[in-house]
Amino acid sequence: MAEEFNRTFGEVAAAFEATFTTLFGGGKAKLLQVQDDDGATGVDILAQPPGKRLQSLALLSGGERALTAVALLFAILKVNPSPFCILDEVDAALDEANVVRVRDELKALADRTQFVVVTHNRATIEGADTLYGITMGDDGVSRVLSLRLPAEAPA
Amino acid sequence: MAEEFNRTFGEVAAAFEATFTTLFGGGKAKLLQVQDDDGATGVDILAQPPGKRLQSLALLSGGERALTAVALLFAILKVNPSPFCILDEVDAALDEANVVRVRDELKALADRTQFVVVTHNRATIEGADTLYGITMGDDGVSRVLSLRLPAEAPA
Amino acid sequence: TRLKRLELHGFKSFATPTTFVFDPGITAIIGPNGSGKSNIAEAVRWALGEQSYASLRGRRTEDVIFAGSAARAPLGMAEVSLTLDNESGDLPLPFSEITITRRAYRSGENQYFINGARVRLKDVLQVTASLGQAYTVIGQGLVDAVLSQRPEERRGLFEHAA
Amino acid sequence: TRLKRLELHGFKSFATPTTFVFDPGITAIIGPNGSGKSNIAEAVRWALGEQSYASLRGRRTEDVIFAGSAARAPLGMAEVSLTLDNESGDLPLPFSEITITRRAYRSGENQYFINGARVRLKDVLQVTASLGQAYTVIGQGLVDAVLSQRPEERRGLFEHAA
Ligand SMILES: Nc1ncnc2c1ncn2[C@@H]1O[C@H](COP(=O)(O)OP(=O)(O)OP(=O)(O)O)[C@@H](O)[C@H]1O
Ligand SMILES: Nc1ncnc2c1ncn2[C@@H]1O[C@H](COP(=O)(O)OP(=O)(O)OP(=O)(O)O)[C@@H](O)[C@H]1O
Ligand SMILES: [Mg+2]
Ligand SMILES: [Mg+2]
Repeated sequence: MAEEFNRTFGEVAAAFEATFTTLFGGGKAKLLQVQDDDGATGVDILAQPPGKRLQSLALLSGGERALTAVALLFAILKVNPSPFCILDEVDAALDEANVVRVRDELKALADRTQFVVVTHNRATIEGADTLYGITMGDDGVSRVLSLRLPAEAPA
Repeated sequence: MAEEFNRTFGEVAAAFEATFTTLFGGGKAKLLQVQDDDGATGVDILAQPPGKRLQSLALLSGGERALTAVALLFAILKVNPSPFCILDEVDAALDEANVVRVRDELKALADRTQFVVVTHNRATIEGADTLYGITMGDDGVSRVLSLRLPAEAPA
Repeated sequence: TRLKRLELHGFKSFATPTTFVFDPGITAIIGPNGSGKSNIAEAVRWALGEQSYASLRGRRTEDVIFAGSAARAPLGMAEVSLTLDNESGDLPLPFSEITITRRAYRSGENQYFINGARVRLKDVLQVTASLGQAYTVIGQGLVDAVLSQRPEERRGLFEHAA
Repeated sequence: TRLKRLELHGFKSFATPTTFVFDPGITAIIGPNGSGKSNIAEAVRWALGEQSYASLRGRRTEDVIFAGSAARAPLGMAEVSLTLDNESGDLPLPFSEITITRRAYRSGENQYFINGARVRLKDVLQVTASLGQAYTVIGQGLVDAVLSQRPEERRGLFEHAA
């Protein structure tokens, strides 16, 4: 168990450092193994956006937190690709430039992991291969509005 | 004290019902005074988006929760206008149509309350009289990038 | 393995039978506030055996069954089927396509099926263990939850074997 | 009463003296993630006497003082001044313009000033009581916090007298 954990940890830590720098367009991040008082191993996350000091996660802005978390998720998917992954508005706090960087990284991961993303962001929608529109009727029932197949242009 | 509470409560409850219906383009909402076991008065919020049943707040969607909370805030400001109010990305979970409705309501309230809104939403920015751009330098220092005075068109 | 189809009937706001066909790559789901997008993500989590109703914004089984509206009567059952492609044989079952179905009744009873055959929750969890539960569905507003966890709580993310 | 000016120096990421002039109506603040927008909202709350560092994403006084970067040394003090127009006489002070200043040092000492004169926190809170603390600043991600409160916790919103 500890063997397996250490191998995976090492690979994810390396992937996280690389993905963080890609998504932030610079900066540094690290994963550290820490021991708590009872000797159980835990994982610490250090994040340093470009131009800033290494600081506690609590000082990160709303968007920086979301981007750091997405970098970790993508790093785990790079090492242990899950067959599919559903993301519900993970881009809500991101500015335009960061939405585009996340979308591009998503596209790079999409050959090993199938993604279903709920979003309100135009840039994320543009990166999708297929689109489903959901609507709520006056009767309180959700229905699928339309399906844009890959070949069609958006209306 | 109870006299004052009841007067304000009644007025805010009425304003909340009206503002909720404006922001949701329909539906109903209510504020109720409730007594807890020790006899202390509390305030219950009931929200019924258009076409839906009256339901627990927990079932509301992310955007419906934000919109309901904004309706309550605006109702309080209508009854007890605060001289100024600072809103940090209250529109983050809202879809385009709801952002526009919140912006329009904000403009209607702006003659009695001064607003400073942090936002990433284009529709909200379009409703502002003045614009400040903030940027973070490579040295980790925030600076004010530009100020669009009311008379100028956006770049 | 990949996701091929999702069918909902009576799950939360999906009162009428609704089918989603998923292609490889990225599928985006869009729509106004309150239209039912997060309900779809929750349907997937529920079908995979989720037992915590709090993480589905409810308190008990009934909360996932269509509760009716001004124009429609409540339903008595919620059903979600998730079809996975198993051509690669990654999932521990001898089928090239695996459909996991979960049904719930107002009585509180939950039933699980794999390719139409009634099974126990334990069987479903055994099949889906290799999907990486911890990060298969990231709920709305929860993307940065991992940053708020204590260090020892994050171990689970790394223990999922390839 | 209204907000006329906000001046920051050494507060969080605002290492250099920065002044915001506010007009009546709506002022929007925009900028990339991490540029310092929420720090501005927190500067206002801090100047008005906020004592809970947790609501300023910190733990103690030092966390609001510019901590330095690769290119800049840390500062020893944070100062925020908030100027309010008091032409209407709503605020209980005989001035047509009121500037509330808060300073903090790495020692943990906090100082408060009104129109340049040193005062106590209690004096600041007395002046600002009529501003409606509960809803003057709505922090990022906290818009729907009122929905998560218990009914008796919401009383405060209604007790603020006009
Ligand atoms: N058991 C149920 N029966 C009927 N409707 C339900 C049930 N549970 C939830 N709903 C409805 O589903 C709606 C919420 O849907 P959901 O959270 O999926 O919206 P969304 O599309 O994600 O919106 P947003 O963009 O705001 O996040 C609520 O308005 C609620 O009325
Ligand atoms: N004491 C401090 N000294 C220096 N920098 C600080 C200090 N406290 C916070 N910061 C910096 O401020 C930044 C966060 O700023 P803020 O939260 O205001 O961003 P924001 O513009 O609101 O971004 P978002 O759009 O993502 O919400 C952090 O990156 C952090 O480095
Ligand atoms: Mg949602
Ligand atoms: Mg912010």
